Amino acid sequence: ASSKGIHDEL
Amino acid sequence: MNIFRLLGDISHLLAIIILLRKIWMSRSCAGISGKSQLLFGLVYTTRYLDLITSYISLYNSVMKVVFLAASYATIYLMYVKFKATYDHNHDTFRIEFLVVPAVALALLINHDFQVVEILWTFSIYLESVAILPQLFMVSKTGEAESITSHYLFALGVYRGLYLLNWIYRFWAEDHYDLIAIVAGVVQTVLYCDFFYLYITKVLRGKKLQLPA
Repeated sequence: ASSKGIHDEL
Repeated sequence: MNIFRLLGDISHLLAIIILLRKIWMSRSCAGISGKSQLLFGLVYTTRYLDLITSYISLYNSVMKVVFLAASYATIYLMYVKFKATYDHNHDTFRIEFLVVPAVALALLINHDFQVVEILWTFSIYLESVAILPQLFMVSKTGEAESITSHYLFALGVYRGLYLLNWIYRFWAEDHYDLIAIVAGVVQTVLYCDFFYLYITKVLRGKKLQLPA
């Protein structure tokens, strides 16, 4: 699934 | 965290350090586009606002602070301390042509119509093209110092490694973010021509010089 809105990268 | 992302972040950090060190040691920012640096400052500022709103890991927070501090330090060195050495005659790219479309696109294509989310999206779109003023400057002067080439190479490698990271995360974690991926592909493609010159010239000890 698309993990939109999860910004765990730099 | 996977190896591609870690190496990507290290490469990103290395690029920023190479640039800061070059300016500091030579006491000059000749050949460096202040406009690209301003755009990167804007990219980090709008993306890392979530430092206050969401905690991911110590690694994540520390890196964000380092990127922000290094970016502001670079801008300070270019526009204040070593302003006299800034080659603004060759830094003529019109950044509104990048910023305005990035704002428009962020308002149109985003995951969620909320301030922090739109700022994040804007930063992703802007980062993909933020290097253009620098590449434009290199093409205008027809050359780049080796150290500037190393900086650009490290920055390009960072994005290339992030692409591998996304491929890995897609099958290992079932995680993907189309906005980041499409922008990341665009960003990496922009470096391709430069990669070719870097490998065929700089790595063979020659100066990066474009054919007249």
